[in-house]
Amino acid sequence: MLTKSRIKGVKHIIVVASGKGGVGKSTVSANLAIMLAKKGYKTALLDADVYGPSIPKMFDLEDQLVEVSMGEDGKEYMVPMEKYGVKINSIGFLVPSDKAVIWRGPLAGGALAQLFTQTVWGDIDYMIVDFPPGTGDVQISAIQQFRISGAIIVTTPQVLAVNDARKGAEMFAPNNMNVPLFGVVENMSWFTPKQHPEEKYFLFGQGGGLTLAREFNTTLLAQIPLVQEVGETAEKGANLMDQNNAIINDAF
Amino acid sequence: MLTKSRIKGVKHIIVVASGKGGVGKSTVSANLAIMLAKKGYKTALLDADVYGPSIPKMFDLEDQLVEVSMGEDGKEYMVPMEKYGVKINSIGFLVPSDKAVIWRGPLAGGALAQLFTQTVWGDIDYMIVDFPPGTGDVQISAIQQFRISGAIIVTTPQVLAVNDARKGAEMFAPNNMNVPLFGVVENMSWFTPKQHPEEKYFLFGQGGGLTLAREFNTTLLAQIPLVQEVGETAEKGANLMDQNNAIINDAF
Ligand SMILES: Nc1ncnc2c1ncn2[C@@H]1O[C@H](COP(=O)(O)OP(=O)(O)O)[C@@H](O)[C@H]1O
Ligand SMILES: Nc1ncnc2c1ncn2[C@@H]1O[C@H](COP(=O)(O)OP(=O)(O)O)[C@@H](O)[C@H]1O
Repeated sequence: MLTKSRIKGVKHIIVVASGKGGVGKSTVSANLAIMLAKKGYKTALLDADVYGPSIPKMFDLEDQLVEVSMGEDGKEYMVPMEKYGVKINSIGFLVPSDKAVIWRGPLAGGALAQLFTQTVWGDIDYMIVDFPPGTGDVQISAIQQFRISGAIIVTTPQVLAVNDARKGAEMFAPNNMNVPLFGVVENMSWFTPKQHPEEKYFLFGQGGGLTLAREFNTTLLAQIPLVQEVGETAEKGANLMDQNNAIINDAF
Repeated sequence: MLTKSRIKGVKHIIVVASGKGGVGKSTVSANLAIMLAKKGYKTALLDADVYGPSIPKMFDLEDQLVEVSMGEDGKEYMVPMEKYGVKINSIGFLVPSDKAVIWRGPLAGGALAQLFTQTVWGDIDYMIVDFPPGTGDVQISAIQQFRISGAIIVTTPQVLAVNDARKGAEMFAPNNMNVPLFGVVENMSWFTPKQHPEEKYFLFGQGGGLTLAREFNTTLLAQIPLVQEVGETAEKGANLMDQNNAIINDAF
């Protein structure tokens, strides 16, 4: 049983995971990080989605390349980007987006480990890790290598989505990788048109988040509605999600 | 250069692909197959999403296990399920959903090849193949092994989604795997509440489908709106998508 590493200077690592892609995991990761920073916590965001890094574009940092400096140990260290009070690193900053490399297998796991350990994070209260969707070797090896304080599972309300999310949650279970589950975030829970504030359209069904939370003996931390502006910028999205995410923040 | 195999009895193989998960690729695959069957074509649907097979649940066939019969060649052959006039096979029919196996690497590719070649499809005009999201070894090796008549890329309207979809489309390009691109389907294009039929809410932005189609010199085959009932059953969804998909059918 390997001893798990801590990341120098980082107090808590919180993983944001999902069973399948497209449920809003990266959106939730980005907004959670921005909100923690606004509350005064030293916050980092590690885009661990090595196959499809979406954090650079969300923060309007696409085509930025990471700055590298030589450490005293002779290794190269990456300097995280800083935006909205969050320190950010992503494989997207190592490779220009038009030359997107298809990271496979051991290469991906190795690249991810370097993002964790060869980035100069400084003192960090909370590091939010945007995992790739689903359960794979990249996720499993990250959990085996690093001490993770807790995980949040993002799902949409449909029954179909819960089936996928369940597999994601099972990976963290006590009889599996044994990582505490902080809770479930249900995203795209309903849509309320601005001009009809009394109407709620359940475009993707209802109940998925609560079902999943109960099944895994954890909390439904928040329900985030479909908001047109969320897709546009991370910061704008953060403001909109504020009310919903009050619960997430209390969870810390 | 390996010679690509044809599947016994199958005239045309059409792949439905996407750049990332959650854009509705499986939904589009299922509905396209049902509509072709309704038009009188002998239709098959191969759920090639070996990591996250969603076709069984969409057709309300979850927990059905595939029937196997011995071929004259001593190999075991799978009998496809039949529903709504479509012959269906999926890795989901080999493994009960609560014992979901995490298929990795070579195992996944081999399992997929068997779904193609060791299923008794009979005479088929169109086989719709629901690819896993993105571009990976499973997809690449399937394209290398089997003669594919054409591919359809599914995307949502956001700029962010187009970036991902672009990588999916590039895999098929003439200078890459060289598979004809029949066109792009843009899904979740807007939402019109039933009680306000004159209103259109662009919840996920606009323009992604057309941008992608133009970039790859192909057609925007259809724009499918967000429809509450789509998430509920495949058949119901097929009826709702009919008007939109008239274009897809003309494309054949
Ligand atoms: N609550 C929401 N309202 C509107 N759009 C959303 C919401 N959450 C996510 N999106 C959009 O849906 C798409 C998928 O979200 P993303 O965070 O990339 O999902 P994932 O990381 O699970 O693949 C993105 O374009 C994002 O902007
Ligand atoms: N046009 C639509 N309107 C409403 N819900 C949709 C639509 N298209 C897909 N969905 C729902 O969105 C979720 C993701 O769709 P899915 O086909 O599984 O995506 P993918 O195969 O790309 O991962 C499913 O729950 C599906 O029912």
